[in-house]
Amino acid sequence: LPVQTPFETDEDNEIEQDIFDINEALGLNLFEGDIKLENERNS
Amino acid sequence: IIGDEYRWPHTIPYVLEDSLEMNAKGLILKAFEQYRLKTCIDFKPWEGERNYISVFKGSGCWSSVGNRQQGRQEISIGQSCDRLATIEHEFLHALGFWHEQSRSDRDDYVTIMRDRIQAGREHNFNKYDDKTSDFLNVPYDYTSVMHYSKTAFMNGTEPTILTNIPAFIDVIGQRMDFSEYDIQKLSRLYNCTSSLSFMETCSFELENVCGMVQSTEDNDDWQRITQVSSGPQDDHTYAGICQETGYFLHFNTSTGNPGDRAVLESRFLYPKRGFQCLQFYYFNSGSEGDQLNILVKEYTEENPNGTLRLVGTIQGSPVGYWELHHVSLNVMSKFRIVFEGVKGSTASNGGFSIDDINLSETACPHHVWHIRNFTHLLNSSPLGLEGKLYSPPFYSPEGYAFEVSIYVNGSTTPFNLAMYVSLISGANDDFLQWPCAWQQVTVVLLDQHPDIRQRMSNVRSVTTDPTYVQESSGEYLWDRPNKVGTNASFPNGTQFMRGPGYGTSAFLTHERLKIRDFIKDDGVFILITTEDISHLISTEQNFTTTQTPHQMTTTDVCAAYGCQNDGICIVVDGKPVCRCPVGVDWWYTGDKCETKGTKENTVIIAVASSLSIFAVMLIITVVTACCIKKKYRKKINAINNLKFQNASAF
Repeated sequence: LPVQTPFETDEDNEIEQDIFDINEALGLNLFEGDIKLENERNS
Repeated sequence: IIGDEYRWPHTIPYVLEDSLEMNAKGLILKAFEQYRLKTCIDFKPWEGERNYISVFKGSGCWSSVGNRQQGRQEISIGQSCDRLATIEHEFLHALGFWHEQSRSDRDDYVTIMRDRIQAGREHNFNKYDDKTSDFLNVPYDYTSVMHYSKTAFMNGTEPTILTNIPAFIDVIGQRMDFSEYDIQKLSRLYNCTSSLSFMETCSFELENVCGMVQSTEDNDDWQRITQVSSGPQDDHTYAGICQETGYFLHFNTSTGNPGDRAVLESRFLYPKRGFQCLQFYYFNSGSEGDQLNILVKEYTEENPNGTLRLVGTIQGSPVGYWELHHVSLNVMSKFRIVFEGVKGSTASNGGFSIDDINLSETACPHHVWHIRNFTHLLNSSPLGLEGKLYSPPFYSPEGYAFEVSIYVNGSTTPFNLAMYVSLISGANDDFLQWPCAWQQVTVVLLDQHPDIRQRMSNVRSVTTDPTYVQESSGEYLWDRPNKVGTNASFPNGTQFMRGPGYGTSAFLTHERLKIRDFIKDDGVFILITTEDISHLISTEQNFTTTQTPHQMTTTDVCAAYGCQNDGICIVVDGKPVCRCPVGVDWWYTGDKCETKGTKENTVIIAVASSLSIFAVMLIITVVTACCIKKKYRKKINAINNLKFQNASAF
């Protein structure tokens, strides 16, 4: 039988996303990209 | 961050909130194992301690820096953050680390290109003076897992960070594992002298062979050498770097008699966890009759001279390259590892060799996939019909059959390795639950550094979510391969069905692949582990706490105990106990109120018991009556016979 190409799901959508890219895409403006400062805490 | 108030205790209490993705939960536990292996930091489920880390699925990946002494401190592991190095990165923040390029001395090592930074994001490139941040006398680390990548916050296509040593431009921003300097800094910050799970590493470079001893109860010895004419030509430690420099241990089977033995014993080792993984490289240039036995010599009070136990045997035809072997141990008491070489009866031109031994109290990988001639693959055009390499099939402990595929040249991005996991049809499919639920497949591209503590292996995990539906087909992705898969065949021609793949096109860039020791002896090793993580579905501990601004007191430590059927949990001697609900004619019993009883049940039991006793008594009475009747019948017959005999005589 001929080999068929199975469907593949790519978690990264062909882009190597770093931590900062992920947060950026979510519209987060955290300190240094991924640091939550104490005064940002929800009381 | 400078300040003792920011330090955590060496064992950090944590909670994994139920909001986390299952794959993230499994990976967080793996990240903890890396901390246990390489640092003195350990983690334990929160039991009401004043401060603890709560990991949840928020928006994005983030953490605070240091222990903020606020009771519950959050780390968010959101969508796409479920990567081992990302989790290590966020926990390093929580342990007190800023980003590497914010060090006070960073301008000596990197140049920040201000005009390439997105507007409003300039503050991300601040640096701290040495009153706020301490680099603990550790050199600037381009390889840190805490460094930004060159593209961080760029407004176009040009990098925002240039390394002053150009060779490091593609090194910064690695998301593989802790660097050597990350470990050094963490160890200095927390005064680490040892780790929980590391036990021993030995590449035989020093003459003392790591304290290993040649046994006197054998008739041959292992030799510490740099080369064997029939192979190996190089040791494994410096393979591809330097010839005749590194040493390995060799057992020569080309001379001597069948049955000759050479026994090498490690120094005494003291286990803490009760399970270990021995990993070593092995080169066979002898004959298929030669045998390497791995034993443990356990010392207990009952057996102070040690008891030998065989834990593994390696035998086979010479293959002409270094192979990687793992042996799982489960030793609880003081022990030694014993390597016993035994010469076989068939002719040999060489012998076998061992190198780069690592022993740790961690779980061994389940499968090893060795891809040889890798440089050629990397440099060649896409391979075969699909440009992919498929691993041999392997089974999870639950019986699911899997396959891992690696696309050496990437799918559409030519500079990445791609990696996908697929279910394939297997021998147990009729007896398994479909869609396949919560099997976590962890794929490790091994950094073959001789010391396990300095490896920066690349790890990705895929977890089978039984509810995940493919958009294209509307079918469950992890359903039975016979149903959702396509035809495929093994190299030997055997047909099977391969389910859809799930993974990443950005497993590792070629640039990163070429650094470290991913490729050694022109081969790469891919370690695969499959675990059922369904026990992680519910990990949250709903401790009832009263919280003051800086103090948290535990009033209920038993919510996680899980009393069922509305049972009420109370704490007795520090342990949770369930008090079960009782009604007029029903009640619950059992440790967790899991069994229901009713009044009707009691009546039924009483009647059934009475009837049973009556039946048993009746049977006994009938049997007794029959026996007595039989006995008297025999006597009467005997008397009648006697009368008849007497009458005949007269």
